[in-house]
Formats: sequence, structure tokens, C-alpha cells
Amino acid sequence: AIFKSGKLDEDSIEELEDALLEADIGVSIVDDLIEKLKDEFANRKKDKNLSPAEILKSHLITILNNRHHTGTESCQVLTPNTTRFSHKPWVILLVGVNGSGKTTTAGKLAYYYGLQGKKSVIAACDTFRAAAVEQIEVWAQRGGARLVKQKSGADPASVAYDAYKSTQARSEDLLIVDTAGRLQSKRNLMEELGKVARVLRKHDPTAPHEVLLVIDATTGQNGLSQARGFTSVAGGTGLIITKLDGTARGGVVVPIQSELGLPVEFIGLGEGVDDLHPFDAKVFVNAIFE
Amino acid sequence: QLTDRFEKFVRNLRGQGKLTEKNVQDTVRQVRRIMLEADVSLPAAKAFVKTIQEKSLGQDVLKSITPGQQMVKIIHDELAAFLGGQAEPIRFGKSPSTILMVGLNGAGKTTTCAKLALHLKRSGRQPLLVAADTKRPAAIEQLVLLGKQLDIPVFTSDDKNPVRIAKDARKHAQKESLDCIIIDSAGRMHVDGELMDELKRLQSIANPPETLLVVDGMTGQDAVRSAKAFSERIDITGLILTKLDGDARGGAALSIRWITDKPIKFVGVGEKPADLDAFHPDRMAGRILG
Ligand SMILES: Nc1nc2c(ncn2[C@@H]2O[C@H](COP(=O)(O)OP(=O)(O)OP(=O)(O)O)[C@@H](O)[C@H]2O)c(=O)[nH]1
Ligand SMILES: Nc1nc2c(ncn2[C@@H]2O[C@H](COP(=O)(O)OP(=O)(O)OP(=O)(O)O)[C@@H](O)[C@H]2O)c(=O)[nH]1
Ligand SMILES: [Mg+2]
Ligand SMILES: [Mg+2]
Repeated sequence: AIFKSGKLDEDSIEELEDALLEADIGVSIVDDLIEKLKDEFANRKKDKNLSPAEILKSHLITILNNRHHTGTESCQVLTPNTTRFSHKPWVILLVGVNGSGKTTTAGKLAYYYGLQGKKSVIAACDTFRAAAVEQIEVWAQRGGARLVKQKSGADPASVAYDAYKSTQARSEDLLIVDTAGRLQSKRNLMEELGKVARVLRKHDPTAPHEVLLVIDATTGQNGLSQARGFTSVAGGTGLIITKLDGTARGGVVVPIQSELGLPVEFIGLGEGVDDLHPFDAKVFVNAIFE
Repeated sequence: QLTDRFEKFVRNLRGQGKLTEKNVQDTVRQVRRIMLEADVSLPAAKAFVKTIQEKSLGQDVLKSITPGQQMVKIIHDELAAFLGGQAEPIRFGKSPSTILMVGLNGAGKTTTCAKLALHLKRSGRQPLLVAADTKRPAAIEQLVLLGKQLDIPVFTSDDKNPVRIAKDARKHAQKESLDCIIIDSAGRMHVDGELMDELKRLQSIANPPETLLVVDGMTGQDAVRSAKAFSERIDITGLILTKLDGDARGGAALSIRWITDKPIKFVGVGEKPADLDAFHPDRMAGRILG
């Protein structure tokens, strides 16, 4: 209710600031937002009835909806001119730290695009973690996708290579490449990931068409370090925030988009195969001020 | 470095006899900023800063070090104290004694169960791992494989009810003369009423002297919310912080310790079974302060 208030005094500023900070937006961005808010509020037209919360929301939505930012050299965001599935197979590479929700999301993506009539293939490129292949076998089945796998310990790049070749040969629409979780500070693991991306590029210079960093909504500012690290080895086109069905707000996507221009493409709202939804900036921002 | 940052803020303290309210003010604002950048939850950061303020006021500026250095020492020592004393050992009751592992999805519970089992085996115990996650695809296979690698027995059952599994596992441990039971539970959201009820039933039947909340080391603001919810619903006796082999600052350590007042017993520092360290509050303090 405080957020409906039209005034901007020291108490309400602190309340708004706290909401932004507790959403994991990060001190620097929050400082900028509050400064902008104070300016804008002081200079607002008398007829404009926008509350301070509404002003903040509109600034956040502007940042989050910015798809024209071409990011950095390593981040090529899907612009309105690039249509998904303009290449066959359309290749999505899922990357991210341990436990963020990549494998689950691979199944969800296959299901999501399956509803749009797309034939999906999942490449089981986590050849390292215990029972990773057994886990993704279930998710491929749930998502209605064909699974390409090799035995545990195989080279992930070789699985990606096989998957691409067979998907292309069978003229299937979508190849989703699931990779092992890894911390961005581990150089050898990051190089392994770079190799997977390169192998896909060998087949099709435009592939992978999407490189989606899967981030747990509970992640703090380390999410920014993750985004920098992963995009520098594998490139980056967007984010998927998972576990938004909890109490975490996933605000770290704001500094990520602000610095790297990576937009959120999807959100995960549960453990079911249909718990994947296209990103809606308005809904996301409203939740911050709930 | 931290000292340089504080030197900037406390330069005006030189030549002054005491740390006064006014000159501590700016410094503690900077402390709060550092805490937030390190992903300490806002309420925990506020509480900590208040303590620093009280501790700093009226202290004589020592002749031998600069006021900035002195502030850093107060902050570091206070943070280490907040994080708790040296790591407390695992609590055991009469044999077979149970340890219940709980936490959010993907925090690292299953991997940590294996690590803990290895740690206990090396200290002369006979652990039994219990695969009580009947929900996640291949969760049972994951624990079975880890147990096989370590030559540690794993109890599995076709039963879908984790409470019954815990009952049967206890009988099995008694029959096999195993002296401790480590129960791997399914990841769950603290806002999922049904799953939290299930956990409450599981704890009441398993009656563990030790219930460990496993928390991802890169958790941001949500750390206080989720730890609070778990500790209000069930009886948490200790905490484990995982994935600290990455570059996350780990402010969640302060958040979860502050809100639960329970000891952090171990930290996860890698994906292998041997990657479990005792918690060192002093080291954690240095890491959080950056
Ligand atoms: N509640 C909830 N749980 C999720 C969501 N996405 C994934 N999970 C759960 O998070 C846990 C980890 O998911 P995984 O798919 O294994 O994560 P991962 O990134 O593949 O993990 P690694 O391969 O080990 O790095 C599982 O318990 C999933 O069910 C989500 O949107 N909501
Ligand atoms: N680098 C690193 N990875 C870890 C650590 N602990 C666990 N992991 C990894 O984190 C991911 C998730 O671990 P799990 O043990 O499956 O997590 P969980 O809590 O059992 O997940 P759910 O059962 O789905 O809730 C896996 O990829 C693990 O290898 C750690 O200390 N460091
Ligand atoms: Mg996975
Ligand atoms: Mg598990």
C-alpha cells in the first residue's frame, strides 16, 4: 500500500530503495534509479499523477524491454529482425552454473516449442555429473524430444557434433544442447564450453543461434560475474531465470541487461514440463513491489 | 582493497582523538554498501552495521594504526564473531543416528550427502545413505552412483513416500549394524505448503539429532527469507554453504547465520566427494569483505 502513495519523503525513499535492494537489483543500479526518481519527481508536471513506485517501474521496464542493445561483441541479442527458426535446425545452447535448472529447462523448451509444432532434439552434453544422462532421458521424454547421448565421460563436443549432424539429417526443427553446470571461475571447464560452441559453429556459422544463460532467481550479484564469464567463452543472446515460483525476485537480470544487453527470454515457474513462460517485464517488475 | 576504500572515508579522522558519531556515519554507510555488494541480505546488513556503529563509537583512535585500518579491524572481527565460533561437529544421538539434509532445489544436497558420508566414513563411522528424493528424475540413480564410487551403502526403495523410506532405512541400518544414516531429501520451495508439510512429517518420523539446511553460496537477498521459512517450519540444527569454490562473495553466510542463529558446519568447495571443508568464520569474513 505504501507503494501506492504519491509522496516522496525520506521514509518512502527508504522503503522504495529497500524493495529494489531486496530484489537483488544491486546497489549501483539502485543508486542510479533513486537519483533518477528524485529528479523526475521534483520536475514532474502537476497533472501527471504517477506515484514514485510507478516511475521506478517504468524505468525498470524500459531497461528490461531493451532489445535494441546489441550488447557486447560476445553477445548478439536476437533483434526484431532475426526470427527464431530462420535456420534449420535452430540451435539453442543452454549454459550456466551448477544446479541453476538447465536440464529441467531443456525439457521445458522442447515441450514449449512442441506446442508450436516444432520437432525437438536434445543433446545430452553433460557427460560428467552422476546420473546426468538418466535425468535428461526423463526430461526428453516429457518434452517429446529425441535424445542424442553417448556414454558417461564422452567428450561433450563430440555429443554436440553427433546431435547436430543427426538433427540436420532428419530435418528436425530445434536442437537444444544441455551442458554440465560449471562455475565461471573454472578456466578448463569454461574452455570445454567454448569448444562445444565452436563445434556447433563448424557445422553452421550462424550456430548456436541462441546461447541462453540459465540463472537461478535466488542468485545474488554473482549473476553478473556469471554473465560476463559465460558470454566471453560461449557468446550470449539471452537469459532464462528459473525458480521464480519462490520468494526471490531475480533482480540481478537488471544489472546484467544494463551492462551486457542480455534480455530475459523465459522464466521458470516450477518443476513441471509446462512451467516455462515467455518473459513479461511488466509482471516481473510488479512482483518487485508486491 | 578494503583498507584503501576506508582510508578515503576516514581520512578526516586523522588527528582526532576519538571515533565520533559524525565521522563513523559515512564509514558505516560504506560498510553497508560493501555488505550488499557481497550479497548479504538487507536486514542482516542493517543489523551488522548497527553493531559496527555501536562498537566504533567512543573507541580511542589507536596511535599505532590509521583510523581506517582500525575500522577495518573492528569490522573484520565483528563479522567473524557474527558468523559464529569455530565449526561445530555433527551431532549424534544413539546408533543409528540420523542426519537429515534439506534445502531449496539445486542447492547441492545430494552431492553434499555423499561428501558428508565420505567424511564420516574417514572418521571411522559406518554411514548409510538414504535416497528419499522420490520426485526428481534420476535422483535415486544419482545417489546410488555416488555411493558406489565411495563404497558406501545406499538404501533405496520403490516406495514413493519419503516418510516410509526413512522408516525402512532405519530398520535396514539396524539390521546391517550401520551407525549413522544420511537422508537425502527432495529440493523444495519454502513457499510450497504441501512439500513443507511433507518435510515436517519426514523429520518427525526420522527424528534426527541433526538437520542440516543446505544453501547455495551464491544466494543473494533471498537467503534470509528461505532460511527463516525452513527454520520456522522444521527444526534446523546446522547449516552448510555450497559452491564456495566459485567467486561468489558468499554474503549468504552472514544472512543465514544471523536469521537462524545456527552454526555453519561445513562448506562445499567443489563437485567431488572430497570437496567438503570445515567452516572457518575468519576466512569467510575476509571473503565477504572482499
Ligand atoms: N521450483 C522450481 N524448481 C526448478 C525450476 N527449474 C529447475 N528446478 C529444479 O532445480 C533443481 C535443479 O535442476 P537441474 O535441471 O538439475 O539443474 P541443472 O542446471 O541442470 O544442474 P546441473 O546440471 O547439476 O548443473 C531440480 O530440483 C529442478 O527440479 C523452477 O523453475 N522452479
Ligand atoms: N562447484 C561446485 N558444485 C557443487 C557443489 N555442491 C554441489 N555442486 C553441484 O551443484 C549441482 C547440484 O547439486 P545436487 O547435489 O544435485 O543438488 P540438490 O540440492 O540435490 O538438487 P535437488 O535435489 O534438485 O534439489 C551439481 O552439478 C553438483 O555437482 C560445490 O560445493 N561446488
Ligand atoms: Mg543438468
Ligand atoms: Mg538432490
